[in-house]
Amino acid sequence: MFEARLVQGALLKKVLESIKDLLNEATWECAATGISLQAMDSSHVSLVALNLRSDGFDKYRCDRNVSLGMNLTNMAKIMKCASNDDVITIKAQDDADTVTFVFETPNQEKISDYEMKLMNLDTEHLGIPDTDYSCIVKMPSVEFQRICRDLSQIGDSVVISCTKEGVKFSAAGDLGTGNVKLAQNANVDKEEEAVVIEMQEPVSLTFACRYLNSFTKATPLAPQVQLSMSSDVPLVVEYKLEDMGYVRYYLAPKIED
Amino acid sequence: MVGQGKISEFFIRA
Repeated sequence: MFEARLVQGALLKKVLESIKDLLNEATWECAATGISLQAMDSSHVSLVALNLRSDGFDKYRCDRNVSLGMNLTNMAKIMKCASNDDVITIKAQDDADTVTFVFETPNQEKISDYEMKLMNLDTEHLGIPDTDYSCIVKMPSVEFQRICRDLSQIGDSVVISCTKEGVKFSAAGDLGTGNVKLAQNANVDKEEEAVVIEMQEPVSLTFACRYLNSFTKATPLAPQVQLSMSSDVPLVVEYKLEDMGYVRYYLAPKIED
Repeated sequence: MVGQGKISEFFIRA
């Protein structure tokens, strides 16, 4: 028996919104430690890895590991039936071919349940090596979203250049060029407004705007985003979920043929 | 020419 109850149900809705652009279907791996998911987008350019720790749920029971393969478009349809202040419970029997979502209003006067068919997905699990990144940038997630949106008007790819002074995002296209520079700024009133750079050596890497824009669908999940970069390895874009886990995106760099 | 790398070229099958 698997059962996970989240009073802050809106969080689950936001997590789903953050991945459904990239993934049509995915397997939610449920274990005693929590729920995790790892999947590549259909073109195998990016990878989503997320983790929701069991202690972040208000009630969590997982007698034995279960893999819940879901069509995320269908899951999103069901999640749209939950209000933002609803309490959400996910339930599945061991070896079940369906999952049940229960939505309760805070006053418990309305309780809805939706049963969805599960899928048997042939998922390829990738081992992600531990990497010492040359540059780690922490910045407001809204700012990152804005920069990705703005520069995708200019070109198809963004060059992210990082030095210890700051980080520069650049795009070039038929109409011309655009550059956005952010200076390191840790001395701000609010922690979430800080731009902090940890640099071992400067990097300059090129990434596709389309994927970066998809990653920014996670913006409502966290006030800050962390970009980890090294030459010739995938970029990591991480949104930390307070007291709960993370949503991470890995994006393969553009490479010289 | 600049091409798009695939994530599976960087991460190995577990």
